[in-house]
Amino acid sequence: AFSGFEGFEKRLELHFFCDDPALLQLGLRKLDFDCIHQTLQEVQCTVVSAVGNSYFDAYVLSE
Amino acid sequence: SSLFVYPTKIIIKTCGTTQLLKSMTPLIFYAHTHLGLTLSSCRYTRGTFIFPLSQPFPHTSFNDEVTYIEATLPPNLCFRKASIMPSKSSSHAWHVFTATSDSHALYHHNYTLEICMTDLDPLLAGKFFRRPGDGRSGDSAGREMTELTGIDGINPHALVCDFAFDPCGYSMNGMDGEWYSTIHVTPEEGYSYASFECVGSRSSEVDVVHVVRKVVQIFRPGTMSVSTTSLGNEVWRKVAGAVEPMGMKLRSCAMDQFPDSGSVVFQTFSPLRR
Repeated sequence: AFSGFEGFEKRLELHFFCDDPALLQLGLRKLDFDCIHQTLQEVQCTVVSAVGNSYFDAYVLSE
Repeated sequence: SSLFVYPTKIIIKTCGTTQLLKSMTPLIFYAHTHLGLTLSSCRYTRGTFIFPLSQPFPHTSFNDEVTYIEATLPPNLCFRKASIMPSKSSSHAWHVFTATSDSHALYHHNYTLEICMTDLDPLLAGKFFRRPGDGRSGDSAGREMTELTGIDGINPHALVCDFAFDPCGYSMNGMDGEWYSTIHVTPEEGYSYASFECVGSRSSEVDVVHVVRKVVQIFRPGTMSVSTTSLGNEVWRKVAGAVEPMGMKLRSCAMDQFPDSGSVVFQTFSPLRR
């Protein structure tokens, strides 16, 4: 059967908490890039472009 | 595909045959062991795949996905719900799974808008093909597509990070203060697809009507679905009011409630005539 590139995305949103407010200032943004890279390897994606501001980091991924 | 990392929130959205749910275990592990953070809620959504038989496990069916998520989640996320929200067309349904630990008011002031479009206008989709041998970087070609298509007019205040794939395809992430937006485009005729997503709040200055109309103008889809997650009903009502004057007719509307996420409204539209 003909199969092209699947456009419809899968979307996952995870929220975390911690009782120590000091840990939440940067929180997940403190994760090493190695951790992000290894996580994306499981998904079969890589980072192709990235940008950040004072609120969050945004990555454009392959695929 | 895109990834957004906030201090207490991660959003990852991937297309193709990516195995997105396999990111759960490492993300939960790293957040806990490296940062002392505990998972408090999870939301998984997707449309109906165009090529479902090409999807690898655990994306082989929604049942498989839900089973996989439930086995991966820690037991404290005990308020769980899975639902397939239908439309008039069997090829368009909205799949939603949510889980939350307790009464954390996570989404109460925000809304999420997820727009999926198929059968894009071929002339407009053609703008997402690169010129052969253009010798440009993905960032540079992406910037040109952002300007040429009018994507930079959706939110002129946003900082845009854009990328053009070779030979075709496009992804961009927009940042406007704490609010993100994202677009992914697969322009090939026969299975063309584009998505737009943004978050906002009642207090943010994002004009939903302007945003949705610009998105319709840029892609002119043959079919469009809009999923709105929010507490109130003003956003999804605004969507329908914005789209119909653009020549699109509301074909179906389904609503469901999810623990602590508020309501999800799934609307489908197609042109009055094309």
